[in-house]
Amino acid sequence: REKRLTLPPSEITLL
Amino acid sequence: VGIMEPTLVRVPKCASTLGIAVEGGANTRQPLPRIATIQKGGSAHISGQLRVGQVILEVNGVSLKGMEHRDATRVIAEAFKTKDKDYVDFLIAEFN
Repeated sequence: REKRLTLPPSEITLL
Repeated sequence: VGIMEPTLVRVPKCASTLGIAVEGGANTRQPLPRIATIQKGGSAHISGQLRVGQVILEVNGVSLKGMEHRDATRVIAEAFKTKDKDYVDFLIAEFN
């Protein structure tokens, strides 16, 4: 769970 | 974890854009690409089957699992661009 919280947010791409 | 049965959704290329914004990919907080917005007038909007919040598991049979954002979005973009097919097949998972 701690590891999950350290993951960065994703960028968003318009397709 | 609240995941529903995956559903195959076929989106015809009926507009010049697919018209979805996608977030997520491997090594982010959202490990599978998720539909963030649907643009009015795009193919996805017109076909009316995709929904914000759905997660894309596969595109034309290609699994997006383990792909980083850039690669996953490239797969989606190329599926829309290719002239081989006049549709894009999405394997979608819903969360409740």
